[in-house]
Amino acid sequence: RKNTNKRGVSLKTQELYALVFATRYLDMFTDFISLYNTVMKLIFLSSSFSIVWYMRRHKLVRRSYDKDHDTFRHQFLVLPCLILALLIHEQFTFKEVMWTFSIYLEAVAILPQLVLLQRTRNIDNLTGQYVFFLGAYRSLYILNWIYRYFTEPHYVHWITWISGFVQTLLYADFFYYYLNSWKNNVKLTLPA
Amino acid sequence: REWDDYHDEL
Repeated sequence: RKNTNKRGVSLKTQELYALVFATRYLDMFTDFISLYNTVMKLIFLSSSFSIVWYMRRHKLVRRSYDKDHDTFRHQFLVLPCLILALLIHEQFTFKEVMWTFSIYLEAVAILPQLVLLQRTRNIDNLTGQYVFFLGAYRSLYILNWIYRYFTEPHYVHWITWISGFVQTLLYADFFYYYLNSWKNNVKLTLPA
Repeated sequence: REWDDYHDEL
């Protein structure tokens, strides 16, 4: 809230994440997994929707939002993911297809942000670290999946595994430049 | 299978 400069933050990516969480957590209405699980779902939902609200409605934040460079169109990602979820899923129910759609969409939701970073020559420390930790966080899921595969019976989930792997791959190029800039102690820039 | 078999991930 103190840092009102949101240059370099993609509203499109934030909106896609809000959509990801809204479609994934429909089970909150029908199933209970654990208190931790429910609390984390509420945190993901409230944080993603409040970021979108801030970027659209907050006067100071909106002013610094780099709208002209953030031109990626939602439908190019949302529609293919929806079609893929309708074709490839484990059960043909509304909740399950929405859940699968959210898995596919999450894998590619970072793309508008990566495109915006590439267009913005001067990458903010905040934005660079945000993207790095978002990718690092998701890549840890892969370790978790390997662990669960060996410790839990019947733990085989191709849809989440392949999507999570694709998601991490999309970050690979960014990771390379981020770690290089960190190692050489220079400001992060991406090649045009 | 039950819903939370693999939907327990966030």
